[in-house]
Amino acid sequence: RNRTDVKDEL
Amino acid sequence: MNIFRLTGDLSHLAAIIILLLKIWKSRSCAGISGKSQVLFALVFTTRYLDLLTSFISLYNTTMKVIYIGCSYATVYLIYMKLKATYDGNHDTFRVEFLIVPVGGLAFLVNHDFSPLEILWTFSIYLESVAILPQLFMISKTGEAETITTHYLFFLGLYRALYLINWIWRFYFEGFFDMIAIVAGVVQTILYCDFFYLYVTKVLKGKKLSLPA
Repeated sequence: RNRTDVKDEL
Repeated sequence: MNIFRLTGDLSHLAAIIILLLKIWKSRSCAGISGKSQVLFALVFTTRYLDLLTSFISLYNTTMKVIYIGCSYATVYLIYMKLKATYDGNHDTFRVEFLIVPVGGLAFLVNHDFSPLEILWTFSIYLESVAILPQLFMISKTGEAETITTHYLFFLGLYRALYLINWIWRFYFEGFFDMIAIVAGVVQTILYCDFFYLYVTKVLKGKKLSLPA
């Protein structure tokens, strides 16, 4: 999972 | 945050505001696909449920609230207040052909099988095709008001800028989200035909009419 857990994008 | 993402968000905000003002000021939603606007309201609703669970920044929260508020206001104007001006005969795209496959795909391809993540994934996939009813309606009516083309331009530009944002974030932060990137590429590709017409016609002062 290369995604940060927190979705900081809209 | 980088300049591409910020410009992208502002472009998205501009599109949403342009549409809402166009409908509100002209008291008419002629040429606007109510179905696409319902899909966008669904996109924001399923994507921004984390408003209730986590706080990221004032900017993040403010923009989410504005997006949700404006999209519901737009749907309200189209289907209730200005219903008489809604051109249902040309807004005939079968949205179930979008929602069902997108819903299924969100269950099959996601980062995590949790409710919030499935809904976010559904929202990302749905956003990439949510403009299809609007583009389909323009192809049926054969034309679009100039203000509507500006709305579509900023809406298409926003995700194109996000693509650059993702290149930037991969290079500088090693961050990448394959689901968002693939859906974003599909979404931007769907606008290519419109972008061509916008640049070759609307920017030259002509009206956007099909066949090109």
